Amino acid sequence: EKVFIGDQVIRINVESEEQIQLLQALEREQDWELDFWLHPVSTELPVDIRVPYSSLSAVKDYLSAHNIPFSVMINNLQELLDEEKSEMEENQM
Amino acid sequence: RERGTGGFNFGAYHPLETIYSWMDTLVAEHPNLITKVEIGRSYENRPMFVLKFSTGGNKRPAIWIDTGIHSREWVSQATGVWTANKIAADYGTDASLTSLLKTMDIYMLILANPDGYVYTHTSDRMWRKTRSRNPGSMCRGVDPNRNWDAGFSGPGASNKPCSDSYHGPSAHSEVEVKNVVNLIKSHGNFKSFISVHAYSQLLMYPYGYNCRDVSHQRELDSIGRAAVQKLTSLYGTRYKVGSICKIIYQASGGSIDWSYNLGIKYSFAFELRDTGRYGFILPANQIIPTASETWLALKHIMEYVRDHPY
Repeated sequence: EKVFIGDQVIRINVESEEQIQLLQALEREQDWELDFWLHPVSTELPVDIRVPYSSLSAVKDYLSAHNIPFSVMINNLQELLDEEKSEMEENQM
Repeated sequence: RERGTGGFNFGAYHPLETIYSWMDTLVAEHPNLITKVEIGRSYENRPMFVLKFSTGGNKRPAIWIDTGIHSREWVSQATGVWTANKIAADYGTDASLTSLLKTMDIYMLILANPDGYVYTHTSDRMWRKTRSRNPGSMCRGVDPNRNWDAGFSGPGASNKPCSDSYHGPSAHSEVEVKNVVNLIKSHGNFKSFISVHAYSQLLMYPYGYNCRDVSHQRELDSIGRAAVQKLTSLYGTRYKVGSICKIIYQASGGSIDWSYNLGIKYSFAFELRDTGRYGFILPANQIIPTASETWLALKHIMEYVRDHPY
């Protein structure tokens, strides 16, 4: 079973068209294995990205370098998944 | 906790087997209203069950609702379960729903991507696609909402098997899609096609594969806004309304574009909650509130379809 220990989901409230393009460039970046939960489409909708632990610092450096503010929506994805799973197991019983 | 007679907990996430056995309970409790129809099998040979709500007749005008086509969007499948129970429970007491089922049928496919759903429980909670093998690639799966014959392989879908929006080798290549296409085409009298996803609180109508307005754009937009108004009235959850292309992005090969082009005018796609900071991992305690608010919008759309035969 795939685990997501240390993976974070970061949220970006896009402020400009330029930021959308920078995030779309990030979306095309294959090496960092980013999982866009919400895609960079407009300043109307947030952008949510699941970032594997191994890519966290690179991605945060990229965003800081381009002055794109972000917040951490989920600090450690695996913790949330463990909670979800234990709740399901409890319910099954 | 809201419980069905089988002691079923609608405020929790359940594995495929539990949902399938609950379906049998529901059908057994409502033999004159609900039948379980196997519309085919998935790539890994799991049955795909549609719940058909009908009070008689033959190929009556019908409404299609599917949930869970993207397997990781668990609140959509859970909303499907709650909604099916709601229809069964309210038939005979809710005058509007009862009158609708006197003249129309409702078809609900709750697990539209069964292989993907099982995979999210056993192997990868973040899985979105089907589980078909892609010849020549290590990567599996096709995005089942890029695989429909509507602008297929156009902008807004990927031709790379490892991408989460891979459109597949050809339109309807995914048996999970083909099973639905066959049912809709052989029935021939669907008047509405509603596909439920998550998340980001949107109610959308065609097109996704291009940003041109459909000929019924004005009507679909006003139905959508009225439906969302009812949804918001329950808990204040805010939704946006618009065409897929204009409100999010160009996405080719989508199901509601296909259904609209087939002539099913009232085609809509929902993106349910998360309103906060959970994304796809929406806490189970938000299932019932999400399903309850969504029901108000769904019901509005279905009533409109009932009152505007074409």
